Amino acid sequence: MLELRLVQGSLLKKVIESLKDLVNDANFDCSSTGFSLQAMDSSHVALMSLLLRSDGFEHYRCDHGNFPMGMKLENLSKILKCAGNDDIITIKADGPGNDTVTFMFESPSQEKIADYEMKLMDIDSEHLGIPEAEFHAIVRMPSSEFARICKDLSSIGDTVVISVTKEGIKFSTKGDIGTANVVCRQNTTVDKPEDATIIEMQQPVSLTFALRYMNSFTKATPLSNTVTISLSSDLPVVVEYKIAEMGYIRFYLAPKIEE
Amino acid sequence: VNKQSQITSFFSPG
Repeated sequence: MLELRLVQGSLLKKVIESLKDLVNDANFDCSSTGFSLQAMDSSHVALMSLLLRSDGFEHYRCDHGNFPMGMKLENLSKILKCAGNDDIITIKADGPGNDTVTFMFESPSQEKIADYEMKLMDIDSEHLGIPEAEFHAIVRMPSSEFARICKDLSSIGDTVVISVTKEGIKFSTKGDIGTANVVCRQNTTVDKPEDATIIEMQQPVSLTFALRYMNSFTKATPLSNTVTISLSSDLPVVVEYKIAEMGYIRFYLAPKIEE
Repeated sequence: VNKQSQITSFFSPG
């Protein structure tokens, strides 16, 4: 028996919207830690890792140890679009061997209750171990600013060079029509803490990434006012959006490497 | 020329 009641159902809607363009189908894992997912895009260039901790749910029951539920994200997105933004979402499944999952949507005043049953699928997914890394630079900035920069640069070029120095974090691209550079300096003198740009640098770092993926990651912007970008030479970048009081969604993107 | 690397060359199954 699995029963997860999420009062802020819109969080789940936003999470799936941020993943569905990159991930076709994935196993959601339910364990005592929480509701989680790890999946790669079909080219194995990006890895997505989601955790919604069990204590963030109003009710969290998961009796079967680690219980993977294979879902096609496009179908899950269709179903979650039927939930109102203020609805409470309950996820129910009988356990291993059962091939359906039920989503129940309750309006805040309880005047409308809907349930949608979705078929589960068997998915062979490879779980990757993500080693603890010492990052050369960790930058926290407003998520809307990061989204704006990725969108702006993709009208000029296909790749972005992200460099962190004492001066700040620089995003550069070039394309047929010209070049673009955007520098964000550390800025902690802001009225609201979420507007700050905070740069922790152990050593300067510069890496090249495909902008198409970065732009996809920014679909998670509605989940958090801030984004954290962690960089180390010749390692995947980690773009993390915290999910209020519940967990996170992390996007890992393999760099482009000079041959 | 920059070549796109894959996540699987950094993280291994486990």
